[in-house]
Amino acid sequence: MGSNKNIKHVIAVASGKGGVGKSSVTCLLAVSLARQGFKVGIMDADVTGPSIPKLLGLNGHPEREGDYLVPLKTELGIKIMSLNLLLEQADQPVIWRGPIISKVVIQFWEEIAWGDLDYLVIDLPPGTGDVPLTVLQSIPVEGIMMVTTPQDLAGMVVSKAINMAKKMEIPIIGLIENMSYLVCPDCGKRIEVFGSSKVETMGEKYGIKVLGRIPLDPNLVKLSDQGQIEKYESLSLFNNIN
Amino acid sequence: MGSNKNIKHVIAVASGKGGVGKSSVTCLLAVSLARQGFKVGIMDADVTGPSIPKLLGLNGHPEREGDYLVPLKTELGIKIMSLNLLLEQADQPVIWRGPIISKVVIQFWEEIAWGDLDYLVIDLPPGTGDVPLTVLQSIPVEGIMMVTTPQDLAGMVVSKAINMAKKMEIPIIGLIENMSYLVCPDCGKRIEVFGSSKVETMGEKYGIKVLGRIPLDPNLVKLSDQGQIEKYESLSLFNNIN
Ligand SMILES: Nc1ncnc2c1ncn2[C@@H]1O[C@H](COP(=O)(O)OP(=O)(O)O)[C@@H](O)[C@H]1O
Ligand SMILES: Nc1ncnc2c1ncn2[C@@H]1O[C@H](COP(=O)(O)OP(=O)(O)O)[C@@H](O)[C@H]1O
Ligand SMILES: [Zn+2]
Repeated sequence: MGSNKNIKHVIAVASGKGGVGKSSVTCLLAVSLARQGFKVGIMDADVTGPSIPKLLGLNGHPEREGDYLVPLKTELGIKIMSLNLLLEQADQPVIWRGPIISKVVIQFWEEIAWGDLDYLVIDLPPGTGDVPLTVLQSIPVEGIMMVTTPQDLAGMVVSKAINMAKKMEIPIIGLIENMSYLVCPDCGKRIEVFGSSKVETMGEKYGIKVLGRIPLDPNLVKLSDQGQIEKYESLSLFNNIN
Repeated sequence: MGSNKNIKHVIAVASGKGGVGKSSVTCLLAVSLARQGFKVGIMDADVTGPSIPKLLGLNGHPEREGDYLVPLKTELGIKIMSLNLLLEQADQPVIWRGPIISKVVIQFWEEIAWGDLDYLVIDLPPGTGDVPLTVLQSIPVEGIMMVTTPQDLAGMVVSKAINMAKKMEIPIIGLIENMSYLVCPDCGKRIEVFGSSKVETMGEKYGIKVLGRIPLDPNLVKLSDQGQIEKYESLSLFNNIN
């Protein structure tokens, strides 16, 4: 096959539904690992939009080098390949169906010059249904990180994620509660915008490790809009991923 | 055919994508109109989840009365019919395809005993693609109200909504920016969590009336979780809808 890659760990980032911050957390995880000195790549398999390239301020077209496609690189040296980078026009809504996604993801696994990586982080399509399952069936994933909000933790999202992970026999590394609270920049009050935190209760109930809570942060939004999510402060909850 | 209904105004509530608060705003609009003394109904055509019955604390099964299905009623007397109320098990993910949605929505228009209504508010499926378009093609809608957040206003969402409204030759009543800012309950600071407001600029740019901005409000989340969105304070931005 050739030695386009030598990847030690593959982590997939999942969510119960769109809009909970899964793509943002994928980037924050990759950035944190890169800052810890690891060699990192991100495979953007989230068909719902070009979040990963946008968050990282990337918009080039990947080039061919022999049999392989060369991933784009961020300022921190994180290698990126995205379904969205292959589309001619970023604004065209593409209806990605399961078999096509699977085909592209397998190509991303086999035909991208990833090189030596300690971690490849996969941004999955949102949800716990067939589409993310298709991606998990297409490449060898070592563990799943689950991104939730206080709101959707109140629903069935954790048990559905466990079912998905069980089907694939992939362990769940841990649970993250995003948009968990907001700290007032003036008076420091912790405001529980979307209700009280539920992640500890859910973690206990389902026997899943709780990695931590990420606050609603206007700074994250600002940097994200500017395509500079790499500049966001490191989060300690990503320090002990293995 | 019979006189199951006498409906003066039909307003459809649209969004650029899920999670921006469209179903919540649909309820807030209906509640505001009911409090102003109007007779109101909500047709829940949002196939992505049982938000409308949940927000209003309803979970009964609609009963038949002769040829018609009787809508459920909220405490304020708002009549409700929801695709989600017809499903046996609320947690089963149903894959609603365009032709089926259209068929059900037409049935909702023709076979529900709506009675005399000043306003029927339609909770559309999220987005500006084929699925909400299907619903708009199935019943006579007088105007569209568009729900956005500061985040998605930065994208193509308004122009796509205008295209959808143009295709159907339905006017856009106005633009609402939800989750526009958060007021600290302690010190009163206005925090622009998802970036600065963009709704005035967008309204001017596209010649659409700006109805107003709704803050991120933990009280709204709390009442919503309890199925008591009817108890939320009235918002003045719904006072001059016609
Ligand atoms: N912790 C956070 N604080 C504030 N905004 C956030 C946070 N996490 C995500 N967001 C914002 O929420 C939106 C959805 O995030 P995204 O990562 O695209 O979610 P997903 O991949 O689950 O659809 C984006 O506008 C993003 O900037
Ligand atoms: N103004 C607001 N402040 C705080 N939370 C909100 C607000 N509007 C909506 N939400 C919350 O955001 C989530 C999505 O709202 P929903 O009405 O279901 O959106 P949509 O119909 O667009 O998917 C819900 O948890 C809801 O309670
Ligand atoms: Zn404050």
